[in-house]
Amino acid sequence: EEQVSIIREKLAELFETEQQWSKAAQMLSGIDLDSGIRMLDDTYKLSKCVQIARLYLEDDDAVNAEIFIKKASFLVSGSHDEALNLEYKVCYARILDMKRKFLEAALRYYEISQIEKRQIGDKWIDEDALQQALSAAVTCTILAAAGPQRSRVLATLYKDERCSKLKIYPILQKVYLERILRKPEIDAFAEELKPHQKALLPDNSTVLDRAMIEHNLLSASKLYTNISFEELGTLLGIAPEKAEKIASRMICEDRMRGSIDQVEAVIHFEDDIEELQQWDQQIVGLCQALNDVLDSMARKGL
Amino acid sequence: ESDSIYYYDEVTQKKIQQDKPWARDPHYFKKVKISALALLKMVVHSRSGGTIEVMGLMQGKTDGDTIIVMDAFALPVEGTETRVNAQADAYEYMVDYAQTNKQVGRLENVIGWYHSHPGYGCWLSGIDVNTQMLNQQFQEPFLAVVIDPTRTVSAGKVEIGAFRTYPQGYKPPDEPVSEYQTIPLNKIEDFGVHCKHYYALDITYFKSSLDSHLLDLLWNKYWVNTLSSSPLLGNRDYVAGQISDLAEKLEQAESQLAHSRVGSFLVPPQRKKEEESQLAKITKDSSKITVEQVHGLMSQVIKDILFNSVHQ
Amino acid sequence: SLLRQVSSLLRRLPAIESPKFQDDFLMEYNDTLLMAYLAM
Repeated sequence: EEQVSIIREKLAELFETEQQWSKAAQMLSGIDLDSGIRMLDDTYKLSKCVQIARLYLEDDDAVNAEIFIKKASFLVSGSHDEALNLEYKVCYARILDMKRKFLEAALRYYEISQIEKRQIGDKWIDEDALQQALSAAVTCTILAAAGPQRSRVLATLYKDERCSKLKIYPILQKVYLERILRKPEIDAFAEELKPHQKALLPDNSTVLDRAMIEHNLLSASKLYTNISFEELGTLLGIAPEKAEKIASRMICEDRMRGSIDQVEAVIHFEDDIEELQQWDQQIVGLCQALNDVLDSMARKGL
Repeated sequence: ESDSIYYYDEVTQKKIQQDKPWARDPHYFKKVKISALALLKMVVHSRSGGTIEVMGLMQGKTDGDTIIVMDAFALPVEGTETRVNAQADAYEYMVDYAQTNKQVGRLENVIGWYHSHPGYGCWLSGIDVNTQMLNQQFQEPFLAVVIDPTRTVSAGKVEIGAFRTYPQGYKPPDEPVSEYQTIPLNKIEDFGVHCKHYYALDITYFKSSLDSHLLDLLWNKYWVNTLSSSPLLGNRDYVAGQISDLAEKLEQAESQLAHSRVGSFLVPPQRKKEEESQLAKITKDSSKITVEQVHGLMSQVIKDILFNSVHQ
Repeated sequence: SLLRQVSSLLRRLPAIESPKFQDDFLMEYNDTLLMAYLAM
């Protein structure tokens, strides 16, 4: 088995140099890590599992990668090899990302982006890598299903001043402030996405479409007390029936508060802010508007 | 001129430290000056703890019989009232913080500690008295500050108290009555047993020219917040707690009155006086709560007239 | 632009006007008066 492992590792190396990632991964996955004959230490097993998962990920093969990352997750708790642990975390985040578990992926990318050390083992962690992880965290959060959890992660990212330097910041700001996103902004954001994040869903829309429609719907629910599906469809750029279907799903999943009057084809938005608190918020808006008028008058010398 | 207080004269402070005037007079320190920065940080930290007590340290210096608090910082400690010597959890942090301060040229030493009493007023409990006595033995000059973030919201001003303990066994002269405050029934015992072991200092505040400039810039935030806040809304739980505490006190007073009614002519005048003072306190508590509520209602009515009575 | 600002400011008034607000407001009003009565 020893010789077989060495040959497999050599062959895998050759496949890797030729960028035949899956072949390299298959070659390595043929090594029997659980055989009773050889005593293999956990770190060696962990490094192989992570390496195989990483290779499958190079070919966007999340299914096989996940098999090995799951094996690795039993070994990583006992590992003290920080470089290997970091690689495991990166693989795990990428697998979650590819399996469209965007919120979990975002949290892991964000955790990776917060690494303080600049050298782990023989690996140098440069600012670009951290910025990439941060940007990936923002992208995944924006793609995640709109709702309270996503809002919490958005708030964390928005308050992290490193994000303000990211190219993606303008869209993060609009999403966090629950403003409606226009088509040009969505298209610009789409260019930054990876292939799997543009994949088509069963209903023939993309992950991004769904995320953006849900986001805009949630934003509309903050703006309007109620709205007809005709107008809502126009606002979202989709058919009224589709707007109704998405709205009803979000209400059922408790990601948006409201009720639908199907006879009138109108949706009535609700929010659990008490009337008296809403009153105070309206007063804040009023006072700010008054303050702005006074400032403008002062500027005009009136 | 107003910023001169921010200058730290190391020689003078060292000399005061050597003289130790406080060692000869248990009542030596009588006044406290707190900087706007330290006050804001302590109030914000106390409010962030919600109903959990939090604690922190204050940095500053002394000037005659006045303790001057320049800055404050939170300690990674919670639940101070339920733990003896809570700050033990933070010794390492305190040492690191003090050292780092010196490195960056902040010369003020730790001058005291603060902690919060959410909803039950500013005084020293038994644990607080012990902690402060210990500090006054080994870390003089040292001040204890207590903040009640809940009552701060309700009263619309910062509920804060600054205290110094007397040495063990010292009999203080009769105290001038400090401002009345409601003590919850479940804390009255703790309050009563120790209230003679410490005294309150007069608190004043100061701010730098920069603070004044910044606060002026934030002026519109201030009046907008004043007009758009509803003390009645924000403090419901606290008020409900206050009323239930009042009810318990009434029941207790009533049951005692009931006993004494049996042999009312036998009740010594002293006892009668005591009951009246107890009832008087309860009456005072109830009118205090009600006044705060009526104030809250007045602001709601004014807001209603201001913002809801104009129609297109 | 100033007049437009003023006009949009005025259009915000009244700050809130809904049956639910009236209910909540009067409920709070009565609660407080009741407390004052009890305290008396």
